[in-house]
Amino acid sequence: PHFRTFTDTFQTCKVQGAWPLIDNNYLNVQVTNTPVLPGSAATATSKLTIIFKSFQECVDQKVYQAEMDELPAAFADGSKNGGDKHGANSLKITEKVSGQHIEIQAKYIGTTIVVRQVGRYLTFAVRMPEEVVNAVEDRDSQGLYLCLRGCPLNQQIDFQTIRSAQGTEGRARRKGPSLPAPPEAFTYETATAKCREKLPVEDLYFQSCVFDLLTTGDVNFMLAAYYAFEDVKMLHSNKDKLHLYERTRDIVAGNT
Amino acid sequence: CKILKCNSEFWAATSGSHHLGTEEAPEFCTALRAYAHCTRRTARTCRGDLAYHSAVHGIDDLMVQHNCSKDGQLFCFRGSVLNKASDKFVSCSSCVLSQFSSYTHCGLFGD
Repeated sequence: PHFRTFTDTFQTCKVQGAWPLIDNNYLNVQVTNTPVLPGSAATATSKLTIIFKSFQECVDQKVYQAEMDELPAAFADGSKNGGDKHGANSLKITEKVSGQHIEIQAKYIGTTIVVRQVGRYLTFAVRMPEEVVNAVEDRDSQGLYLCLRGCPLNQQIDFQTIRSAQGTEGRARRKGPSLPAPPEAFTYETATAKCREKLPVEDLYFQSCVFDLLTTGDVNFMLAAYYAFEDVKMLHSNKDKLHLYERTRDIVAGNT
Repeated sequence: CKILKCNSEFWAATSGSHHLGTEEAPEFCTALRAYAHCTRRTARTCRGDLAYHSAVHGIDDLMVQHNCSKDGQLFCFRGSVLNKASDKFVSCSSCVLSQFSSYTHCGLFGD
């Protein structure tokens, strides 16, 4: 998937299997990513688990879990708020579009989370105060988690290289065994034209859209990029930084 | 090592609590958690410092005595919350961790 981290770095990563997105004293978020095509290095999010840890006399511990084709508008125990304590409503789930879009407000930690299912896969976006991001028991021994530190180098994909190769070839196919031919072959030109319909600014969301169409042929990924940018517009605190154009460059040479 | 600063903040926060009865436990626990948080922040520079290790053990004992959980509010104590930007206490409402000064965003999408 494509990641925009707390520090506005932007990466495209393999991160197949279960990975932590967020881990602090109040919140734990974990995703599971699966290959979009058999044998593909490109993965998308098929499962998401969010644990809101209990918060003194305010909210009980609550678990939210979404999977492919199952985006509930309730926590795992069936409730829609933080329990029975007096501050229970400082945590609540709102269904925006049935089965497609939910929003979780955790007011006690100033946090908003948006989860969507677009096509078969999930998207995630969060707005979180720096105080909460930094609320960890021991920062020195803080484990790796993707929203804070991004992907490990060996998990990063250099999609510019792939784009260049595809641009040269003029076809939506990669040489080599890692990415088989997508079901619907976009050329670079048809992919950019398709993405421009929803993403007129040629920023990294646009480029991600092109990458996804080229690697999968699934037009739902165009919508995923579009909604990811809509969520940034709603959740990002600095309106001057919505569009990103330069990717993080710390790629291992020859990684892809 | 800034353990004395942690000590004085804790005693300032709890001064006037001559008898910490059960009705005061939630607020006392909040102060204890803030105290524990402070000691953790200074842990690296305080290794081997007797006052530091005494404080850490003392906090653990008090946590048990007052049946305090280690999770929960850190900074909201007696209606006041530590504003990290100004390093001053300002009023807060219950069930709010802190008064937040700045926000970050993280997103994940696509393949």
